[in-house]
Amino acid sequence: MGCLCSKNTKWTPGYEEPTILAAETPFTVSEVEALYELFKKLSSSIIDDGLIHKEELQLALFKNKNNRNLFADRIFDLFDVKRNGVIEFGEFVRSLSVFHPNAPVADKIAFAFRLYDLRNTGFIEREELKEMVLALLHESDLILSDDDVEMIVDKSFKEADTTGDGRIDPEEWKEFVSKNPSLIKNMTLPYLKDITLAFPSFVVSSEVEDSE
Amino acid sequence: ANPVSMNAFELISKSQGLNLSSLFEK
Repeated sequence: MGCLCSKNTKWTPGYEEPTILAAETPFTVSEVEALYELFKKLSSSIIDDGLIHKEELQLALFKNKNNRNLFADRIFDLFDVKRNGVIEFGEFVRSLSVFHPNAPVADKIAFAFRLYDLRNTGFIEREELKEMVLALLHESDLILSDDDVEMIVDKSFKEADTTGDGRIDPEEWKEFVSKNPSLIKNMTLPYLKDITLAFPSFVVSSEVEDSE
Repeated sequence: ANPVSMNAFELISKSQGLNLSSLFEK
């Protein structure tokens, strides 16, 4: 078995061994190594420090580092598990693993819930849902009147909030998604199925044999 | 589809900020 620690380029803050990350996620060692190539690219796009900053994520998502977006902010916050303002390699791989086609659906449902739970209260509230619809309108060409927004939010909220207590809890969310599976379609990235084949430029010479 | 008949969550899920496939674009 080779020694990954011999590569100086991999001495970056938050770097974790691909073997460990592969053991904890649906990724193989080769795929984790391919993800490291992607991580290096993203984490050096503005500040070359081996960490993904919020502006770097925004640049990758929008090709514009100044394009602030509520949902990109939420993605960043959820990936930044340590809450230290940057995404480290281990956080990147573990968070992306939820988007793997083979990841448990329950994990995808839970991750999406946290995305929508803007204020981290453990519930999705009506005001949060309205704020997100308004944010979506702001970033798109879609134009809706205030009355239309209220109607969409009311209708969606009533469908999901089956207990009628004015907020959507994780159980209600799970049930709602099971009836509307398209809601978590964006929680699966087919690219991750075999990133080493889909993105040949990311393929690096693996120093560790995959255990599969 | 008439947006008013759409589900708010479905609408939101189409945000570019939630489209992580962009991360893989070269």
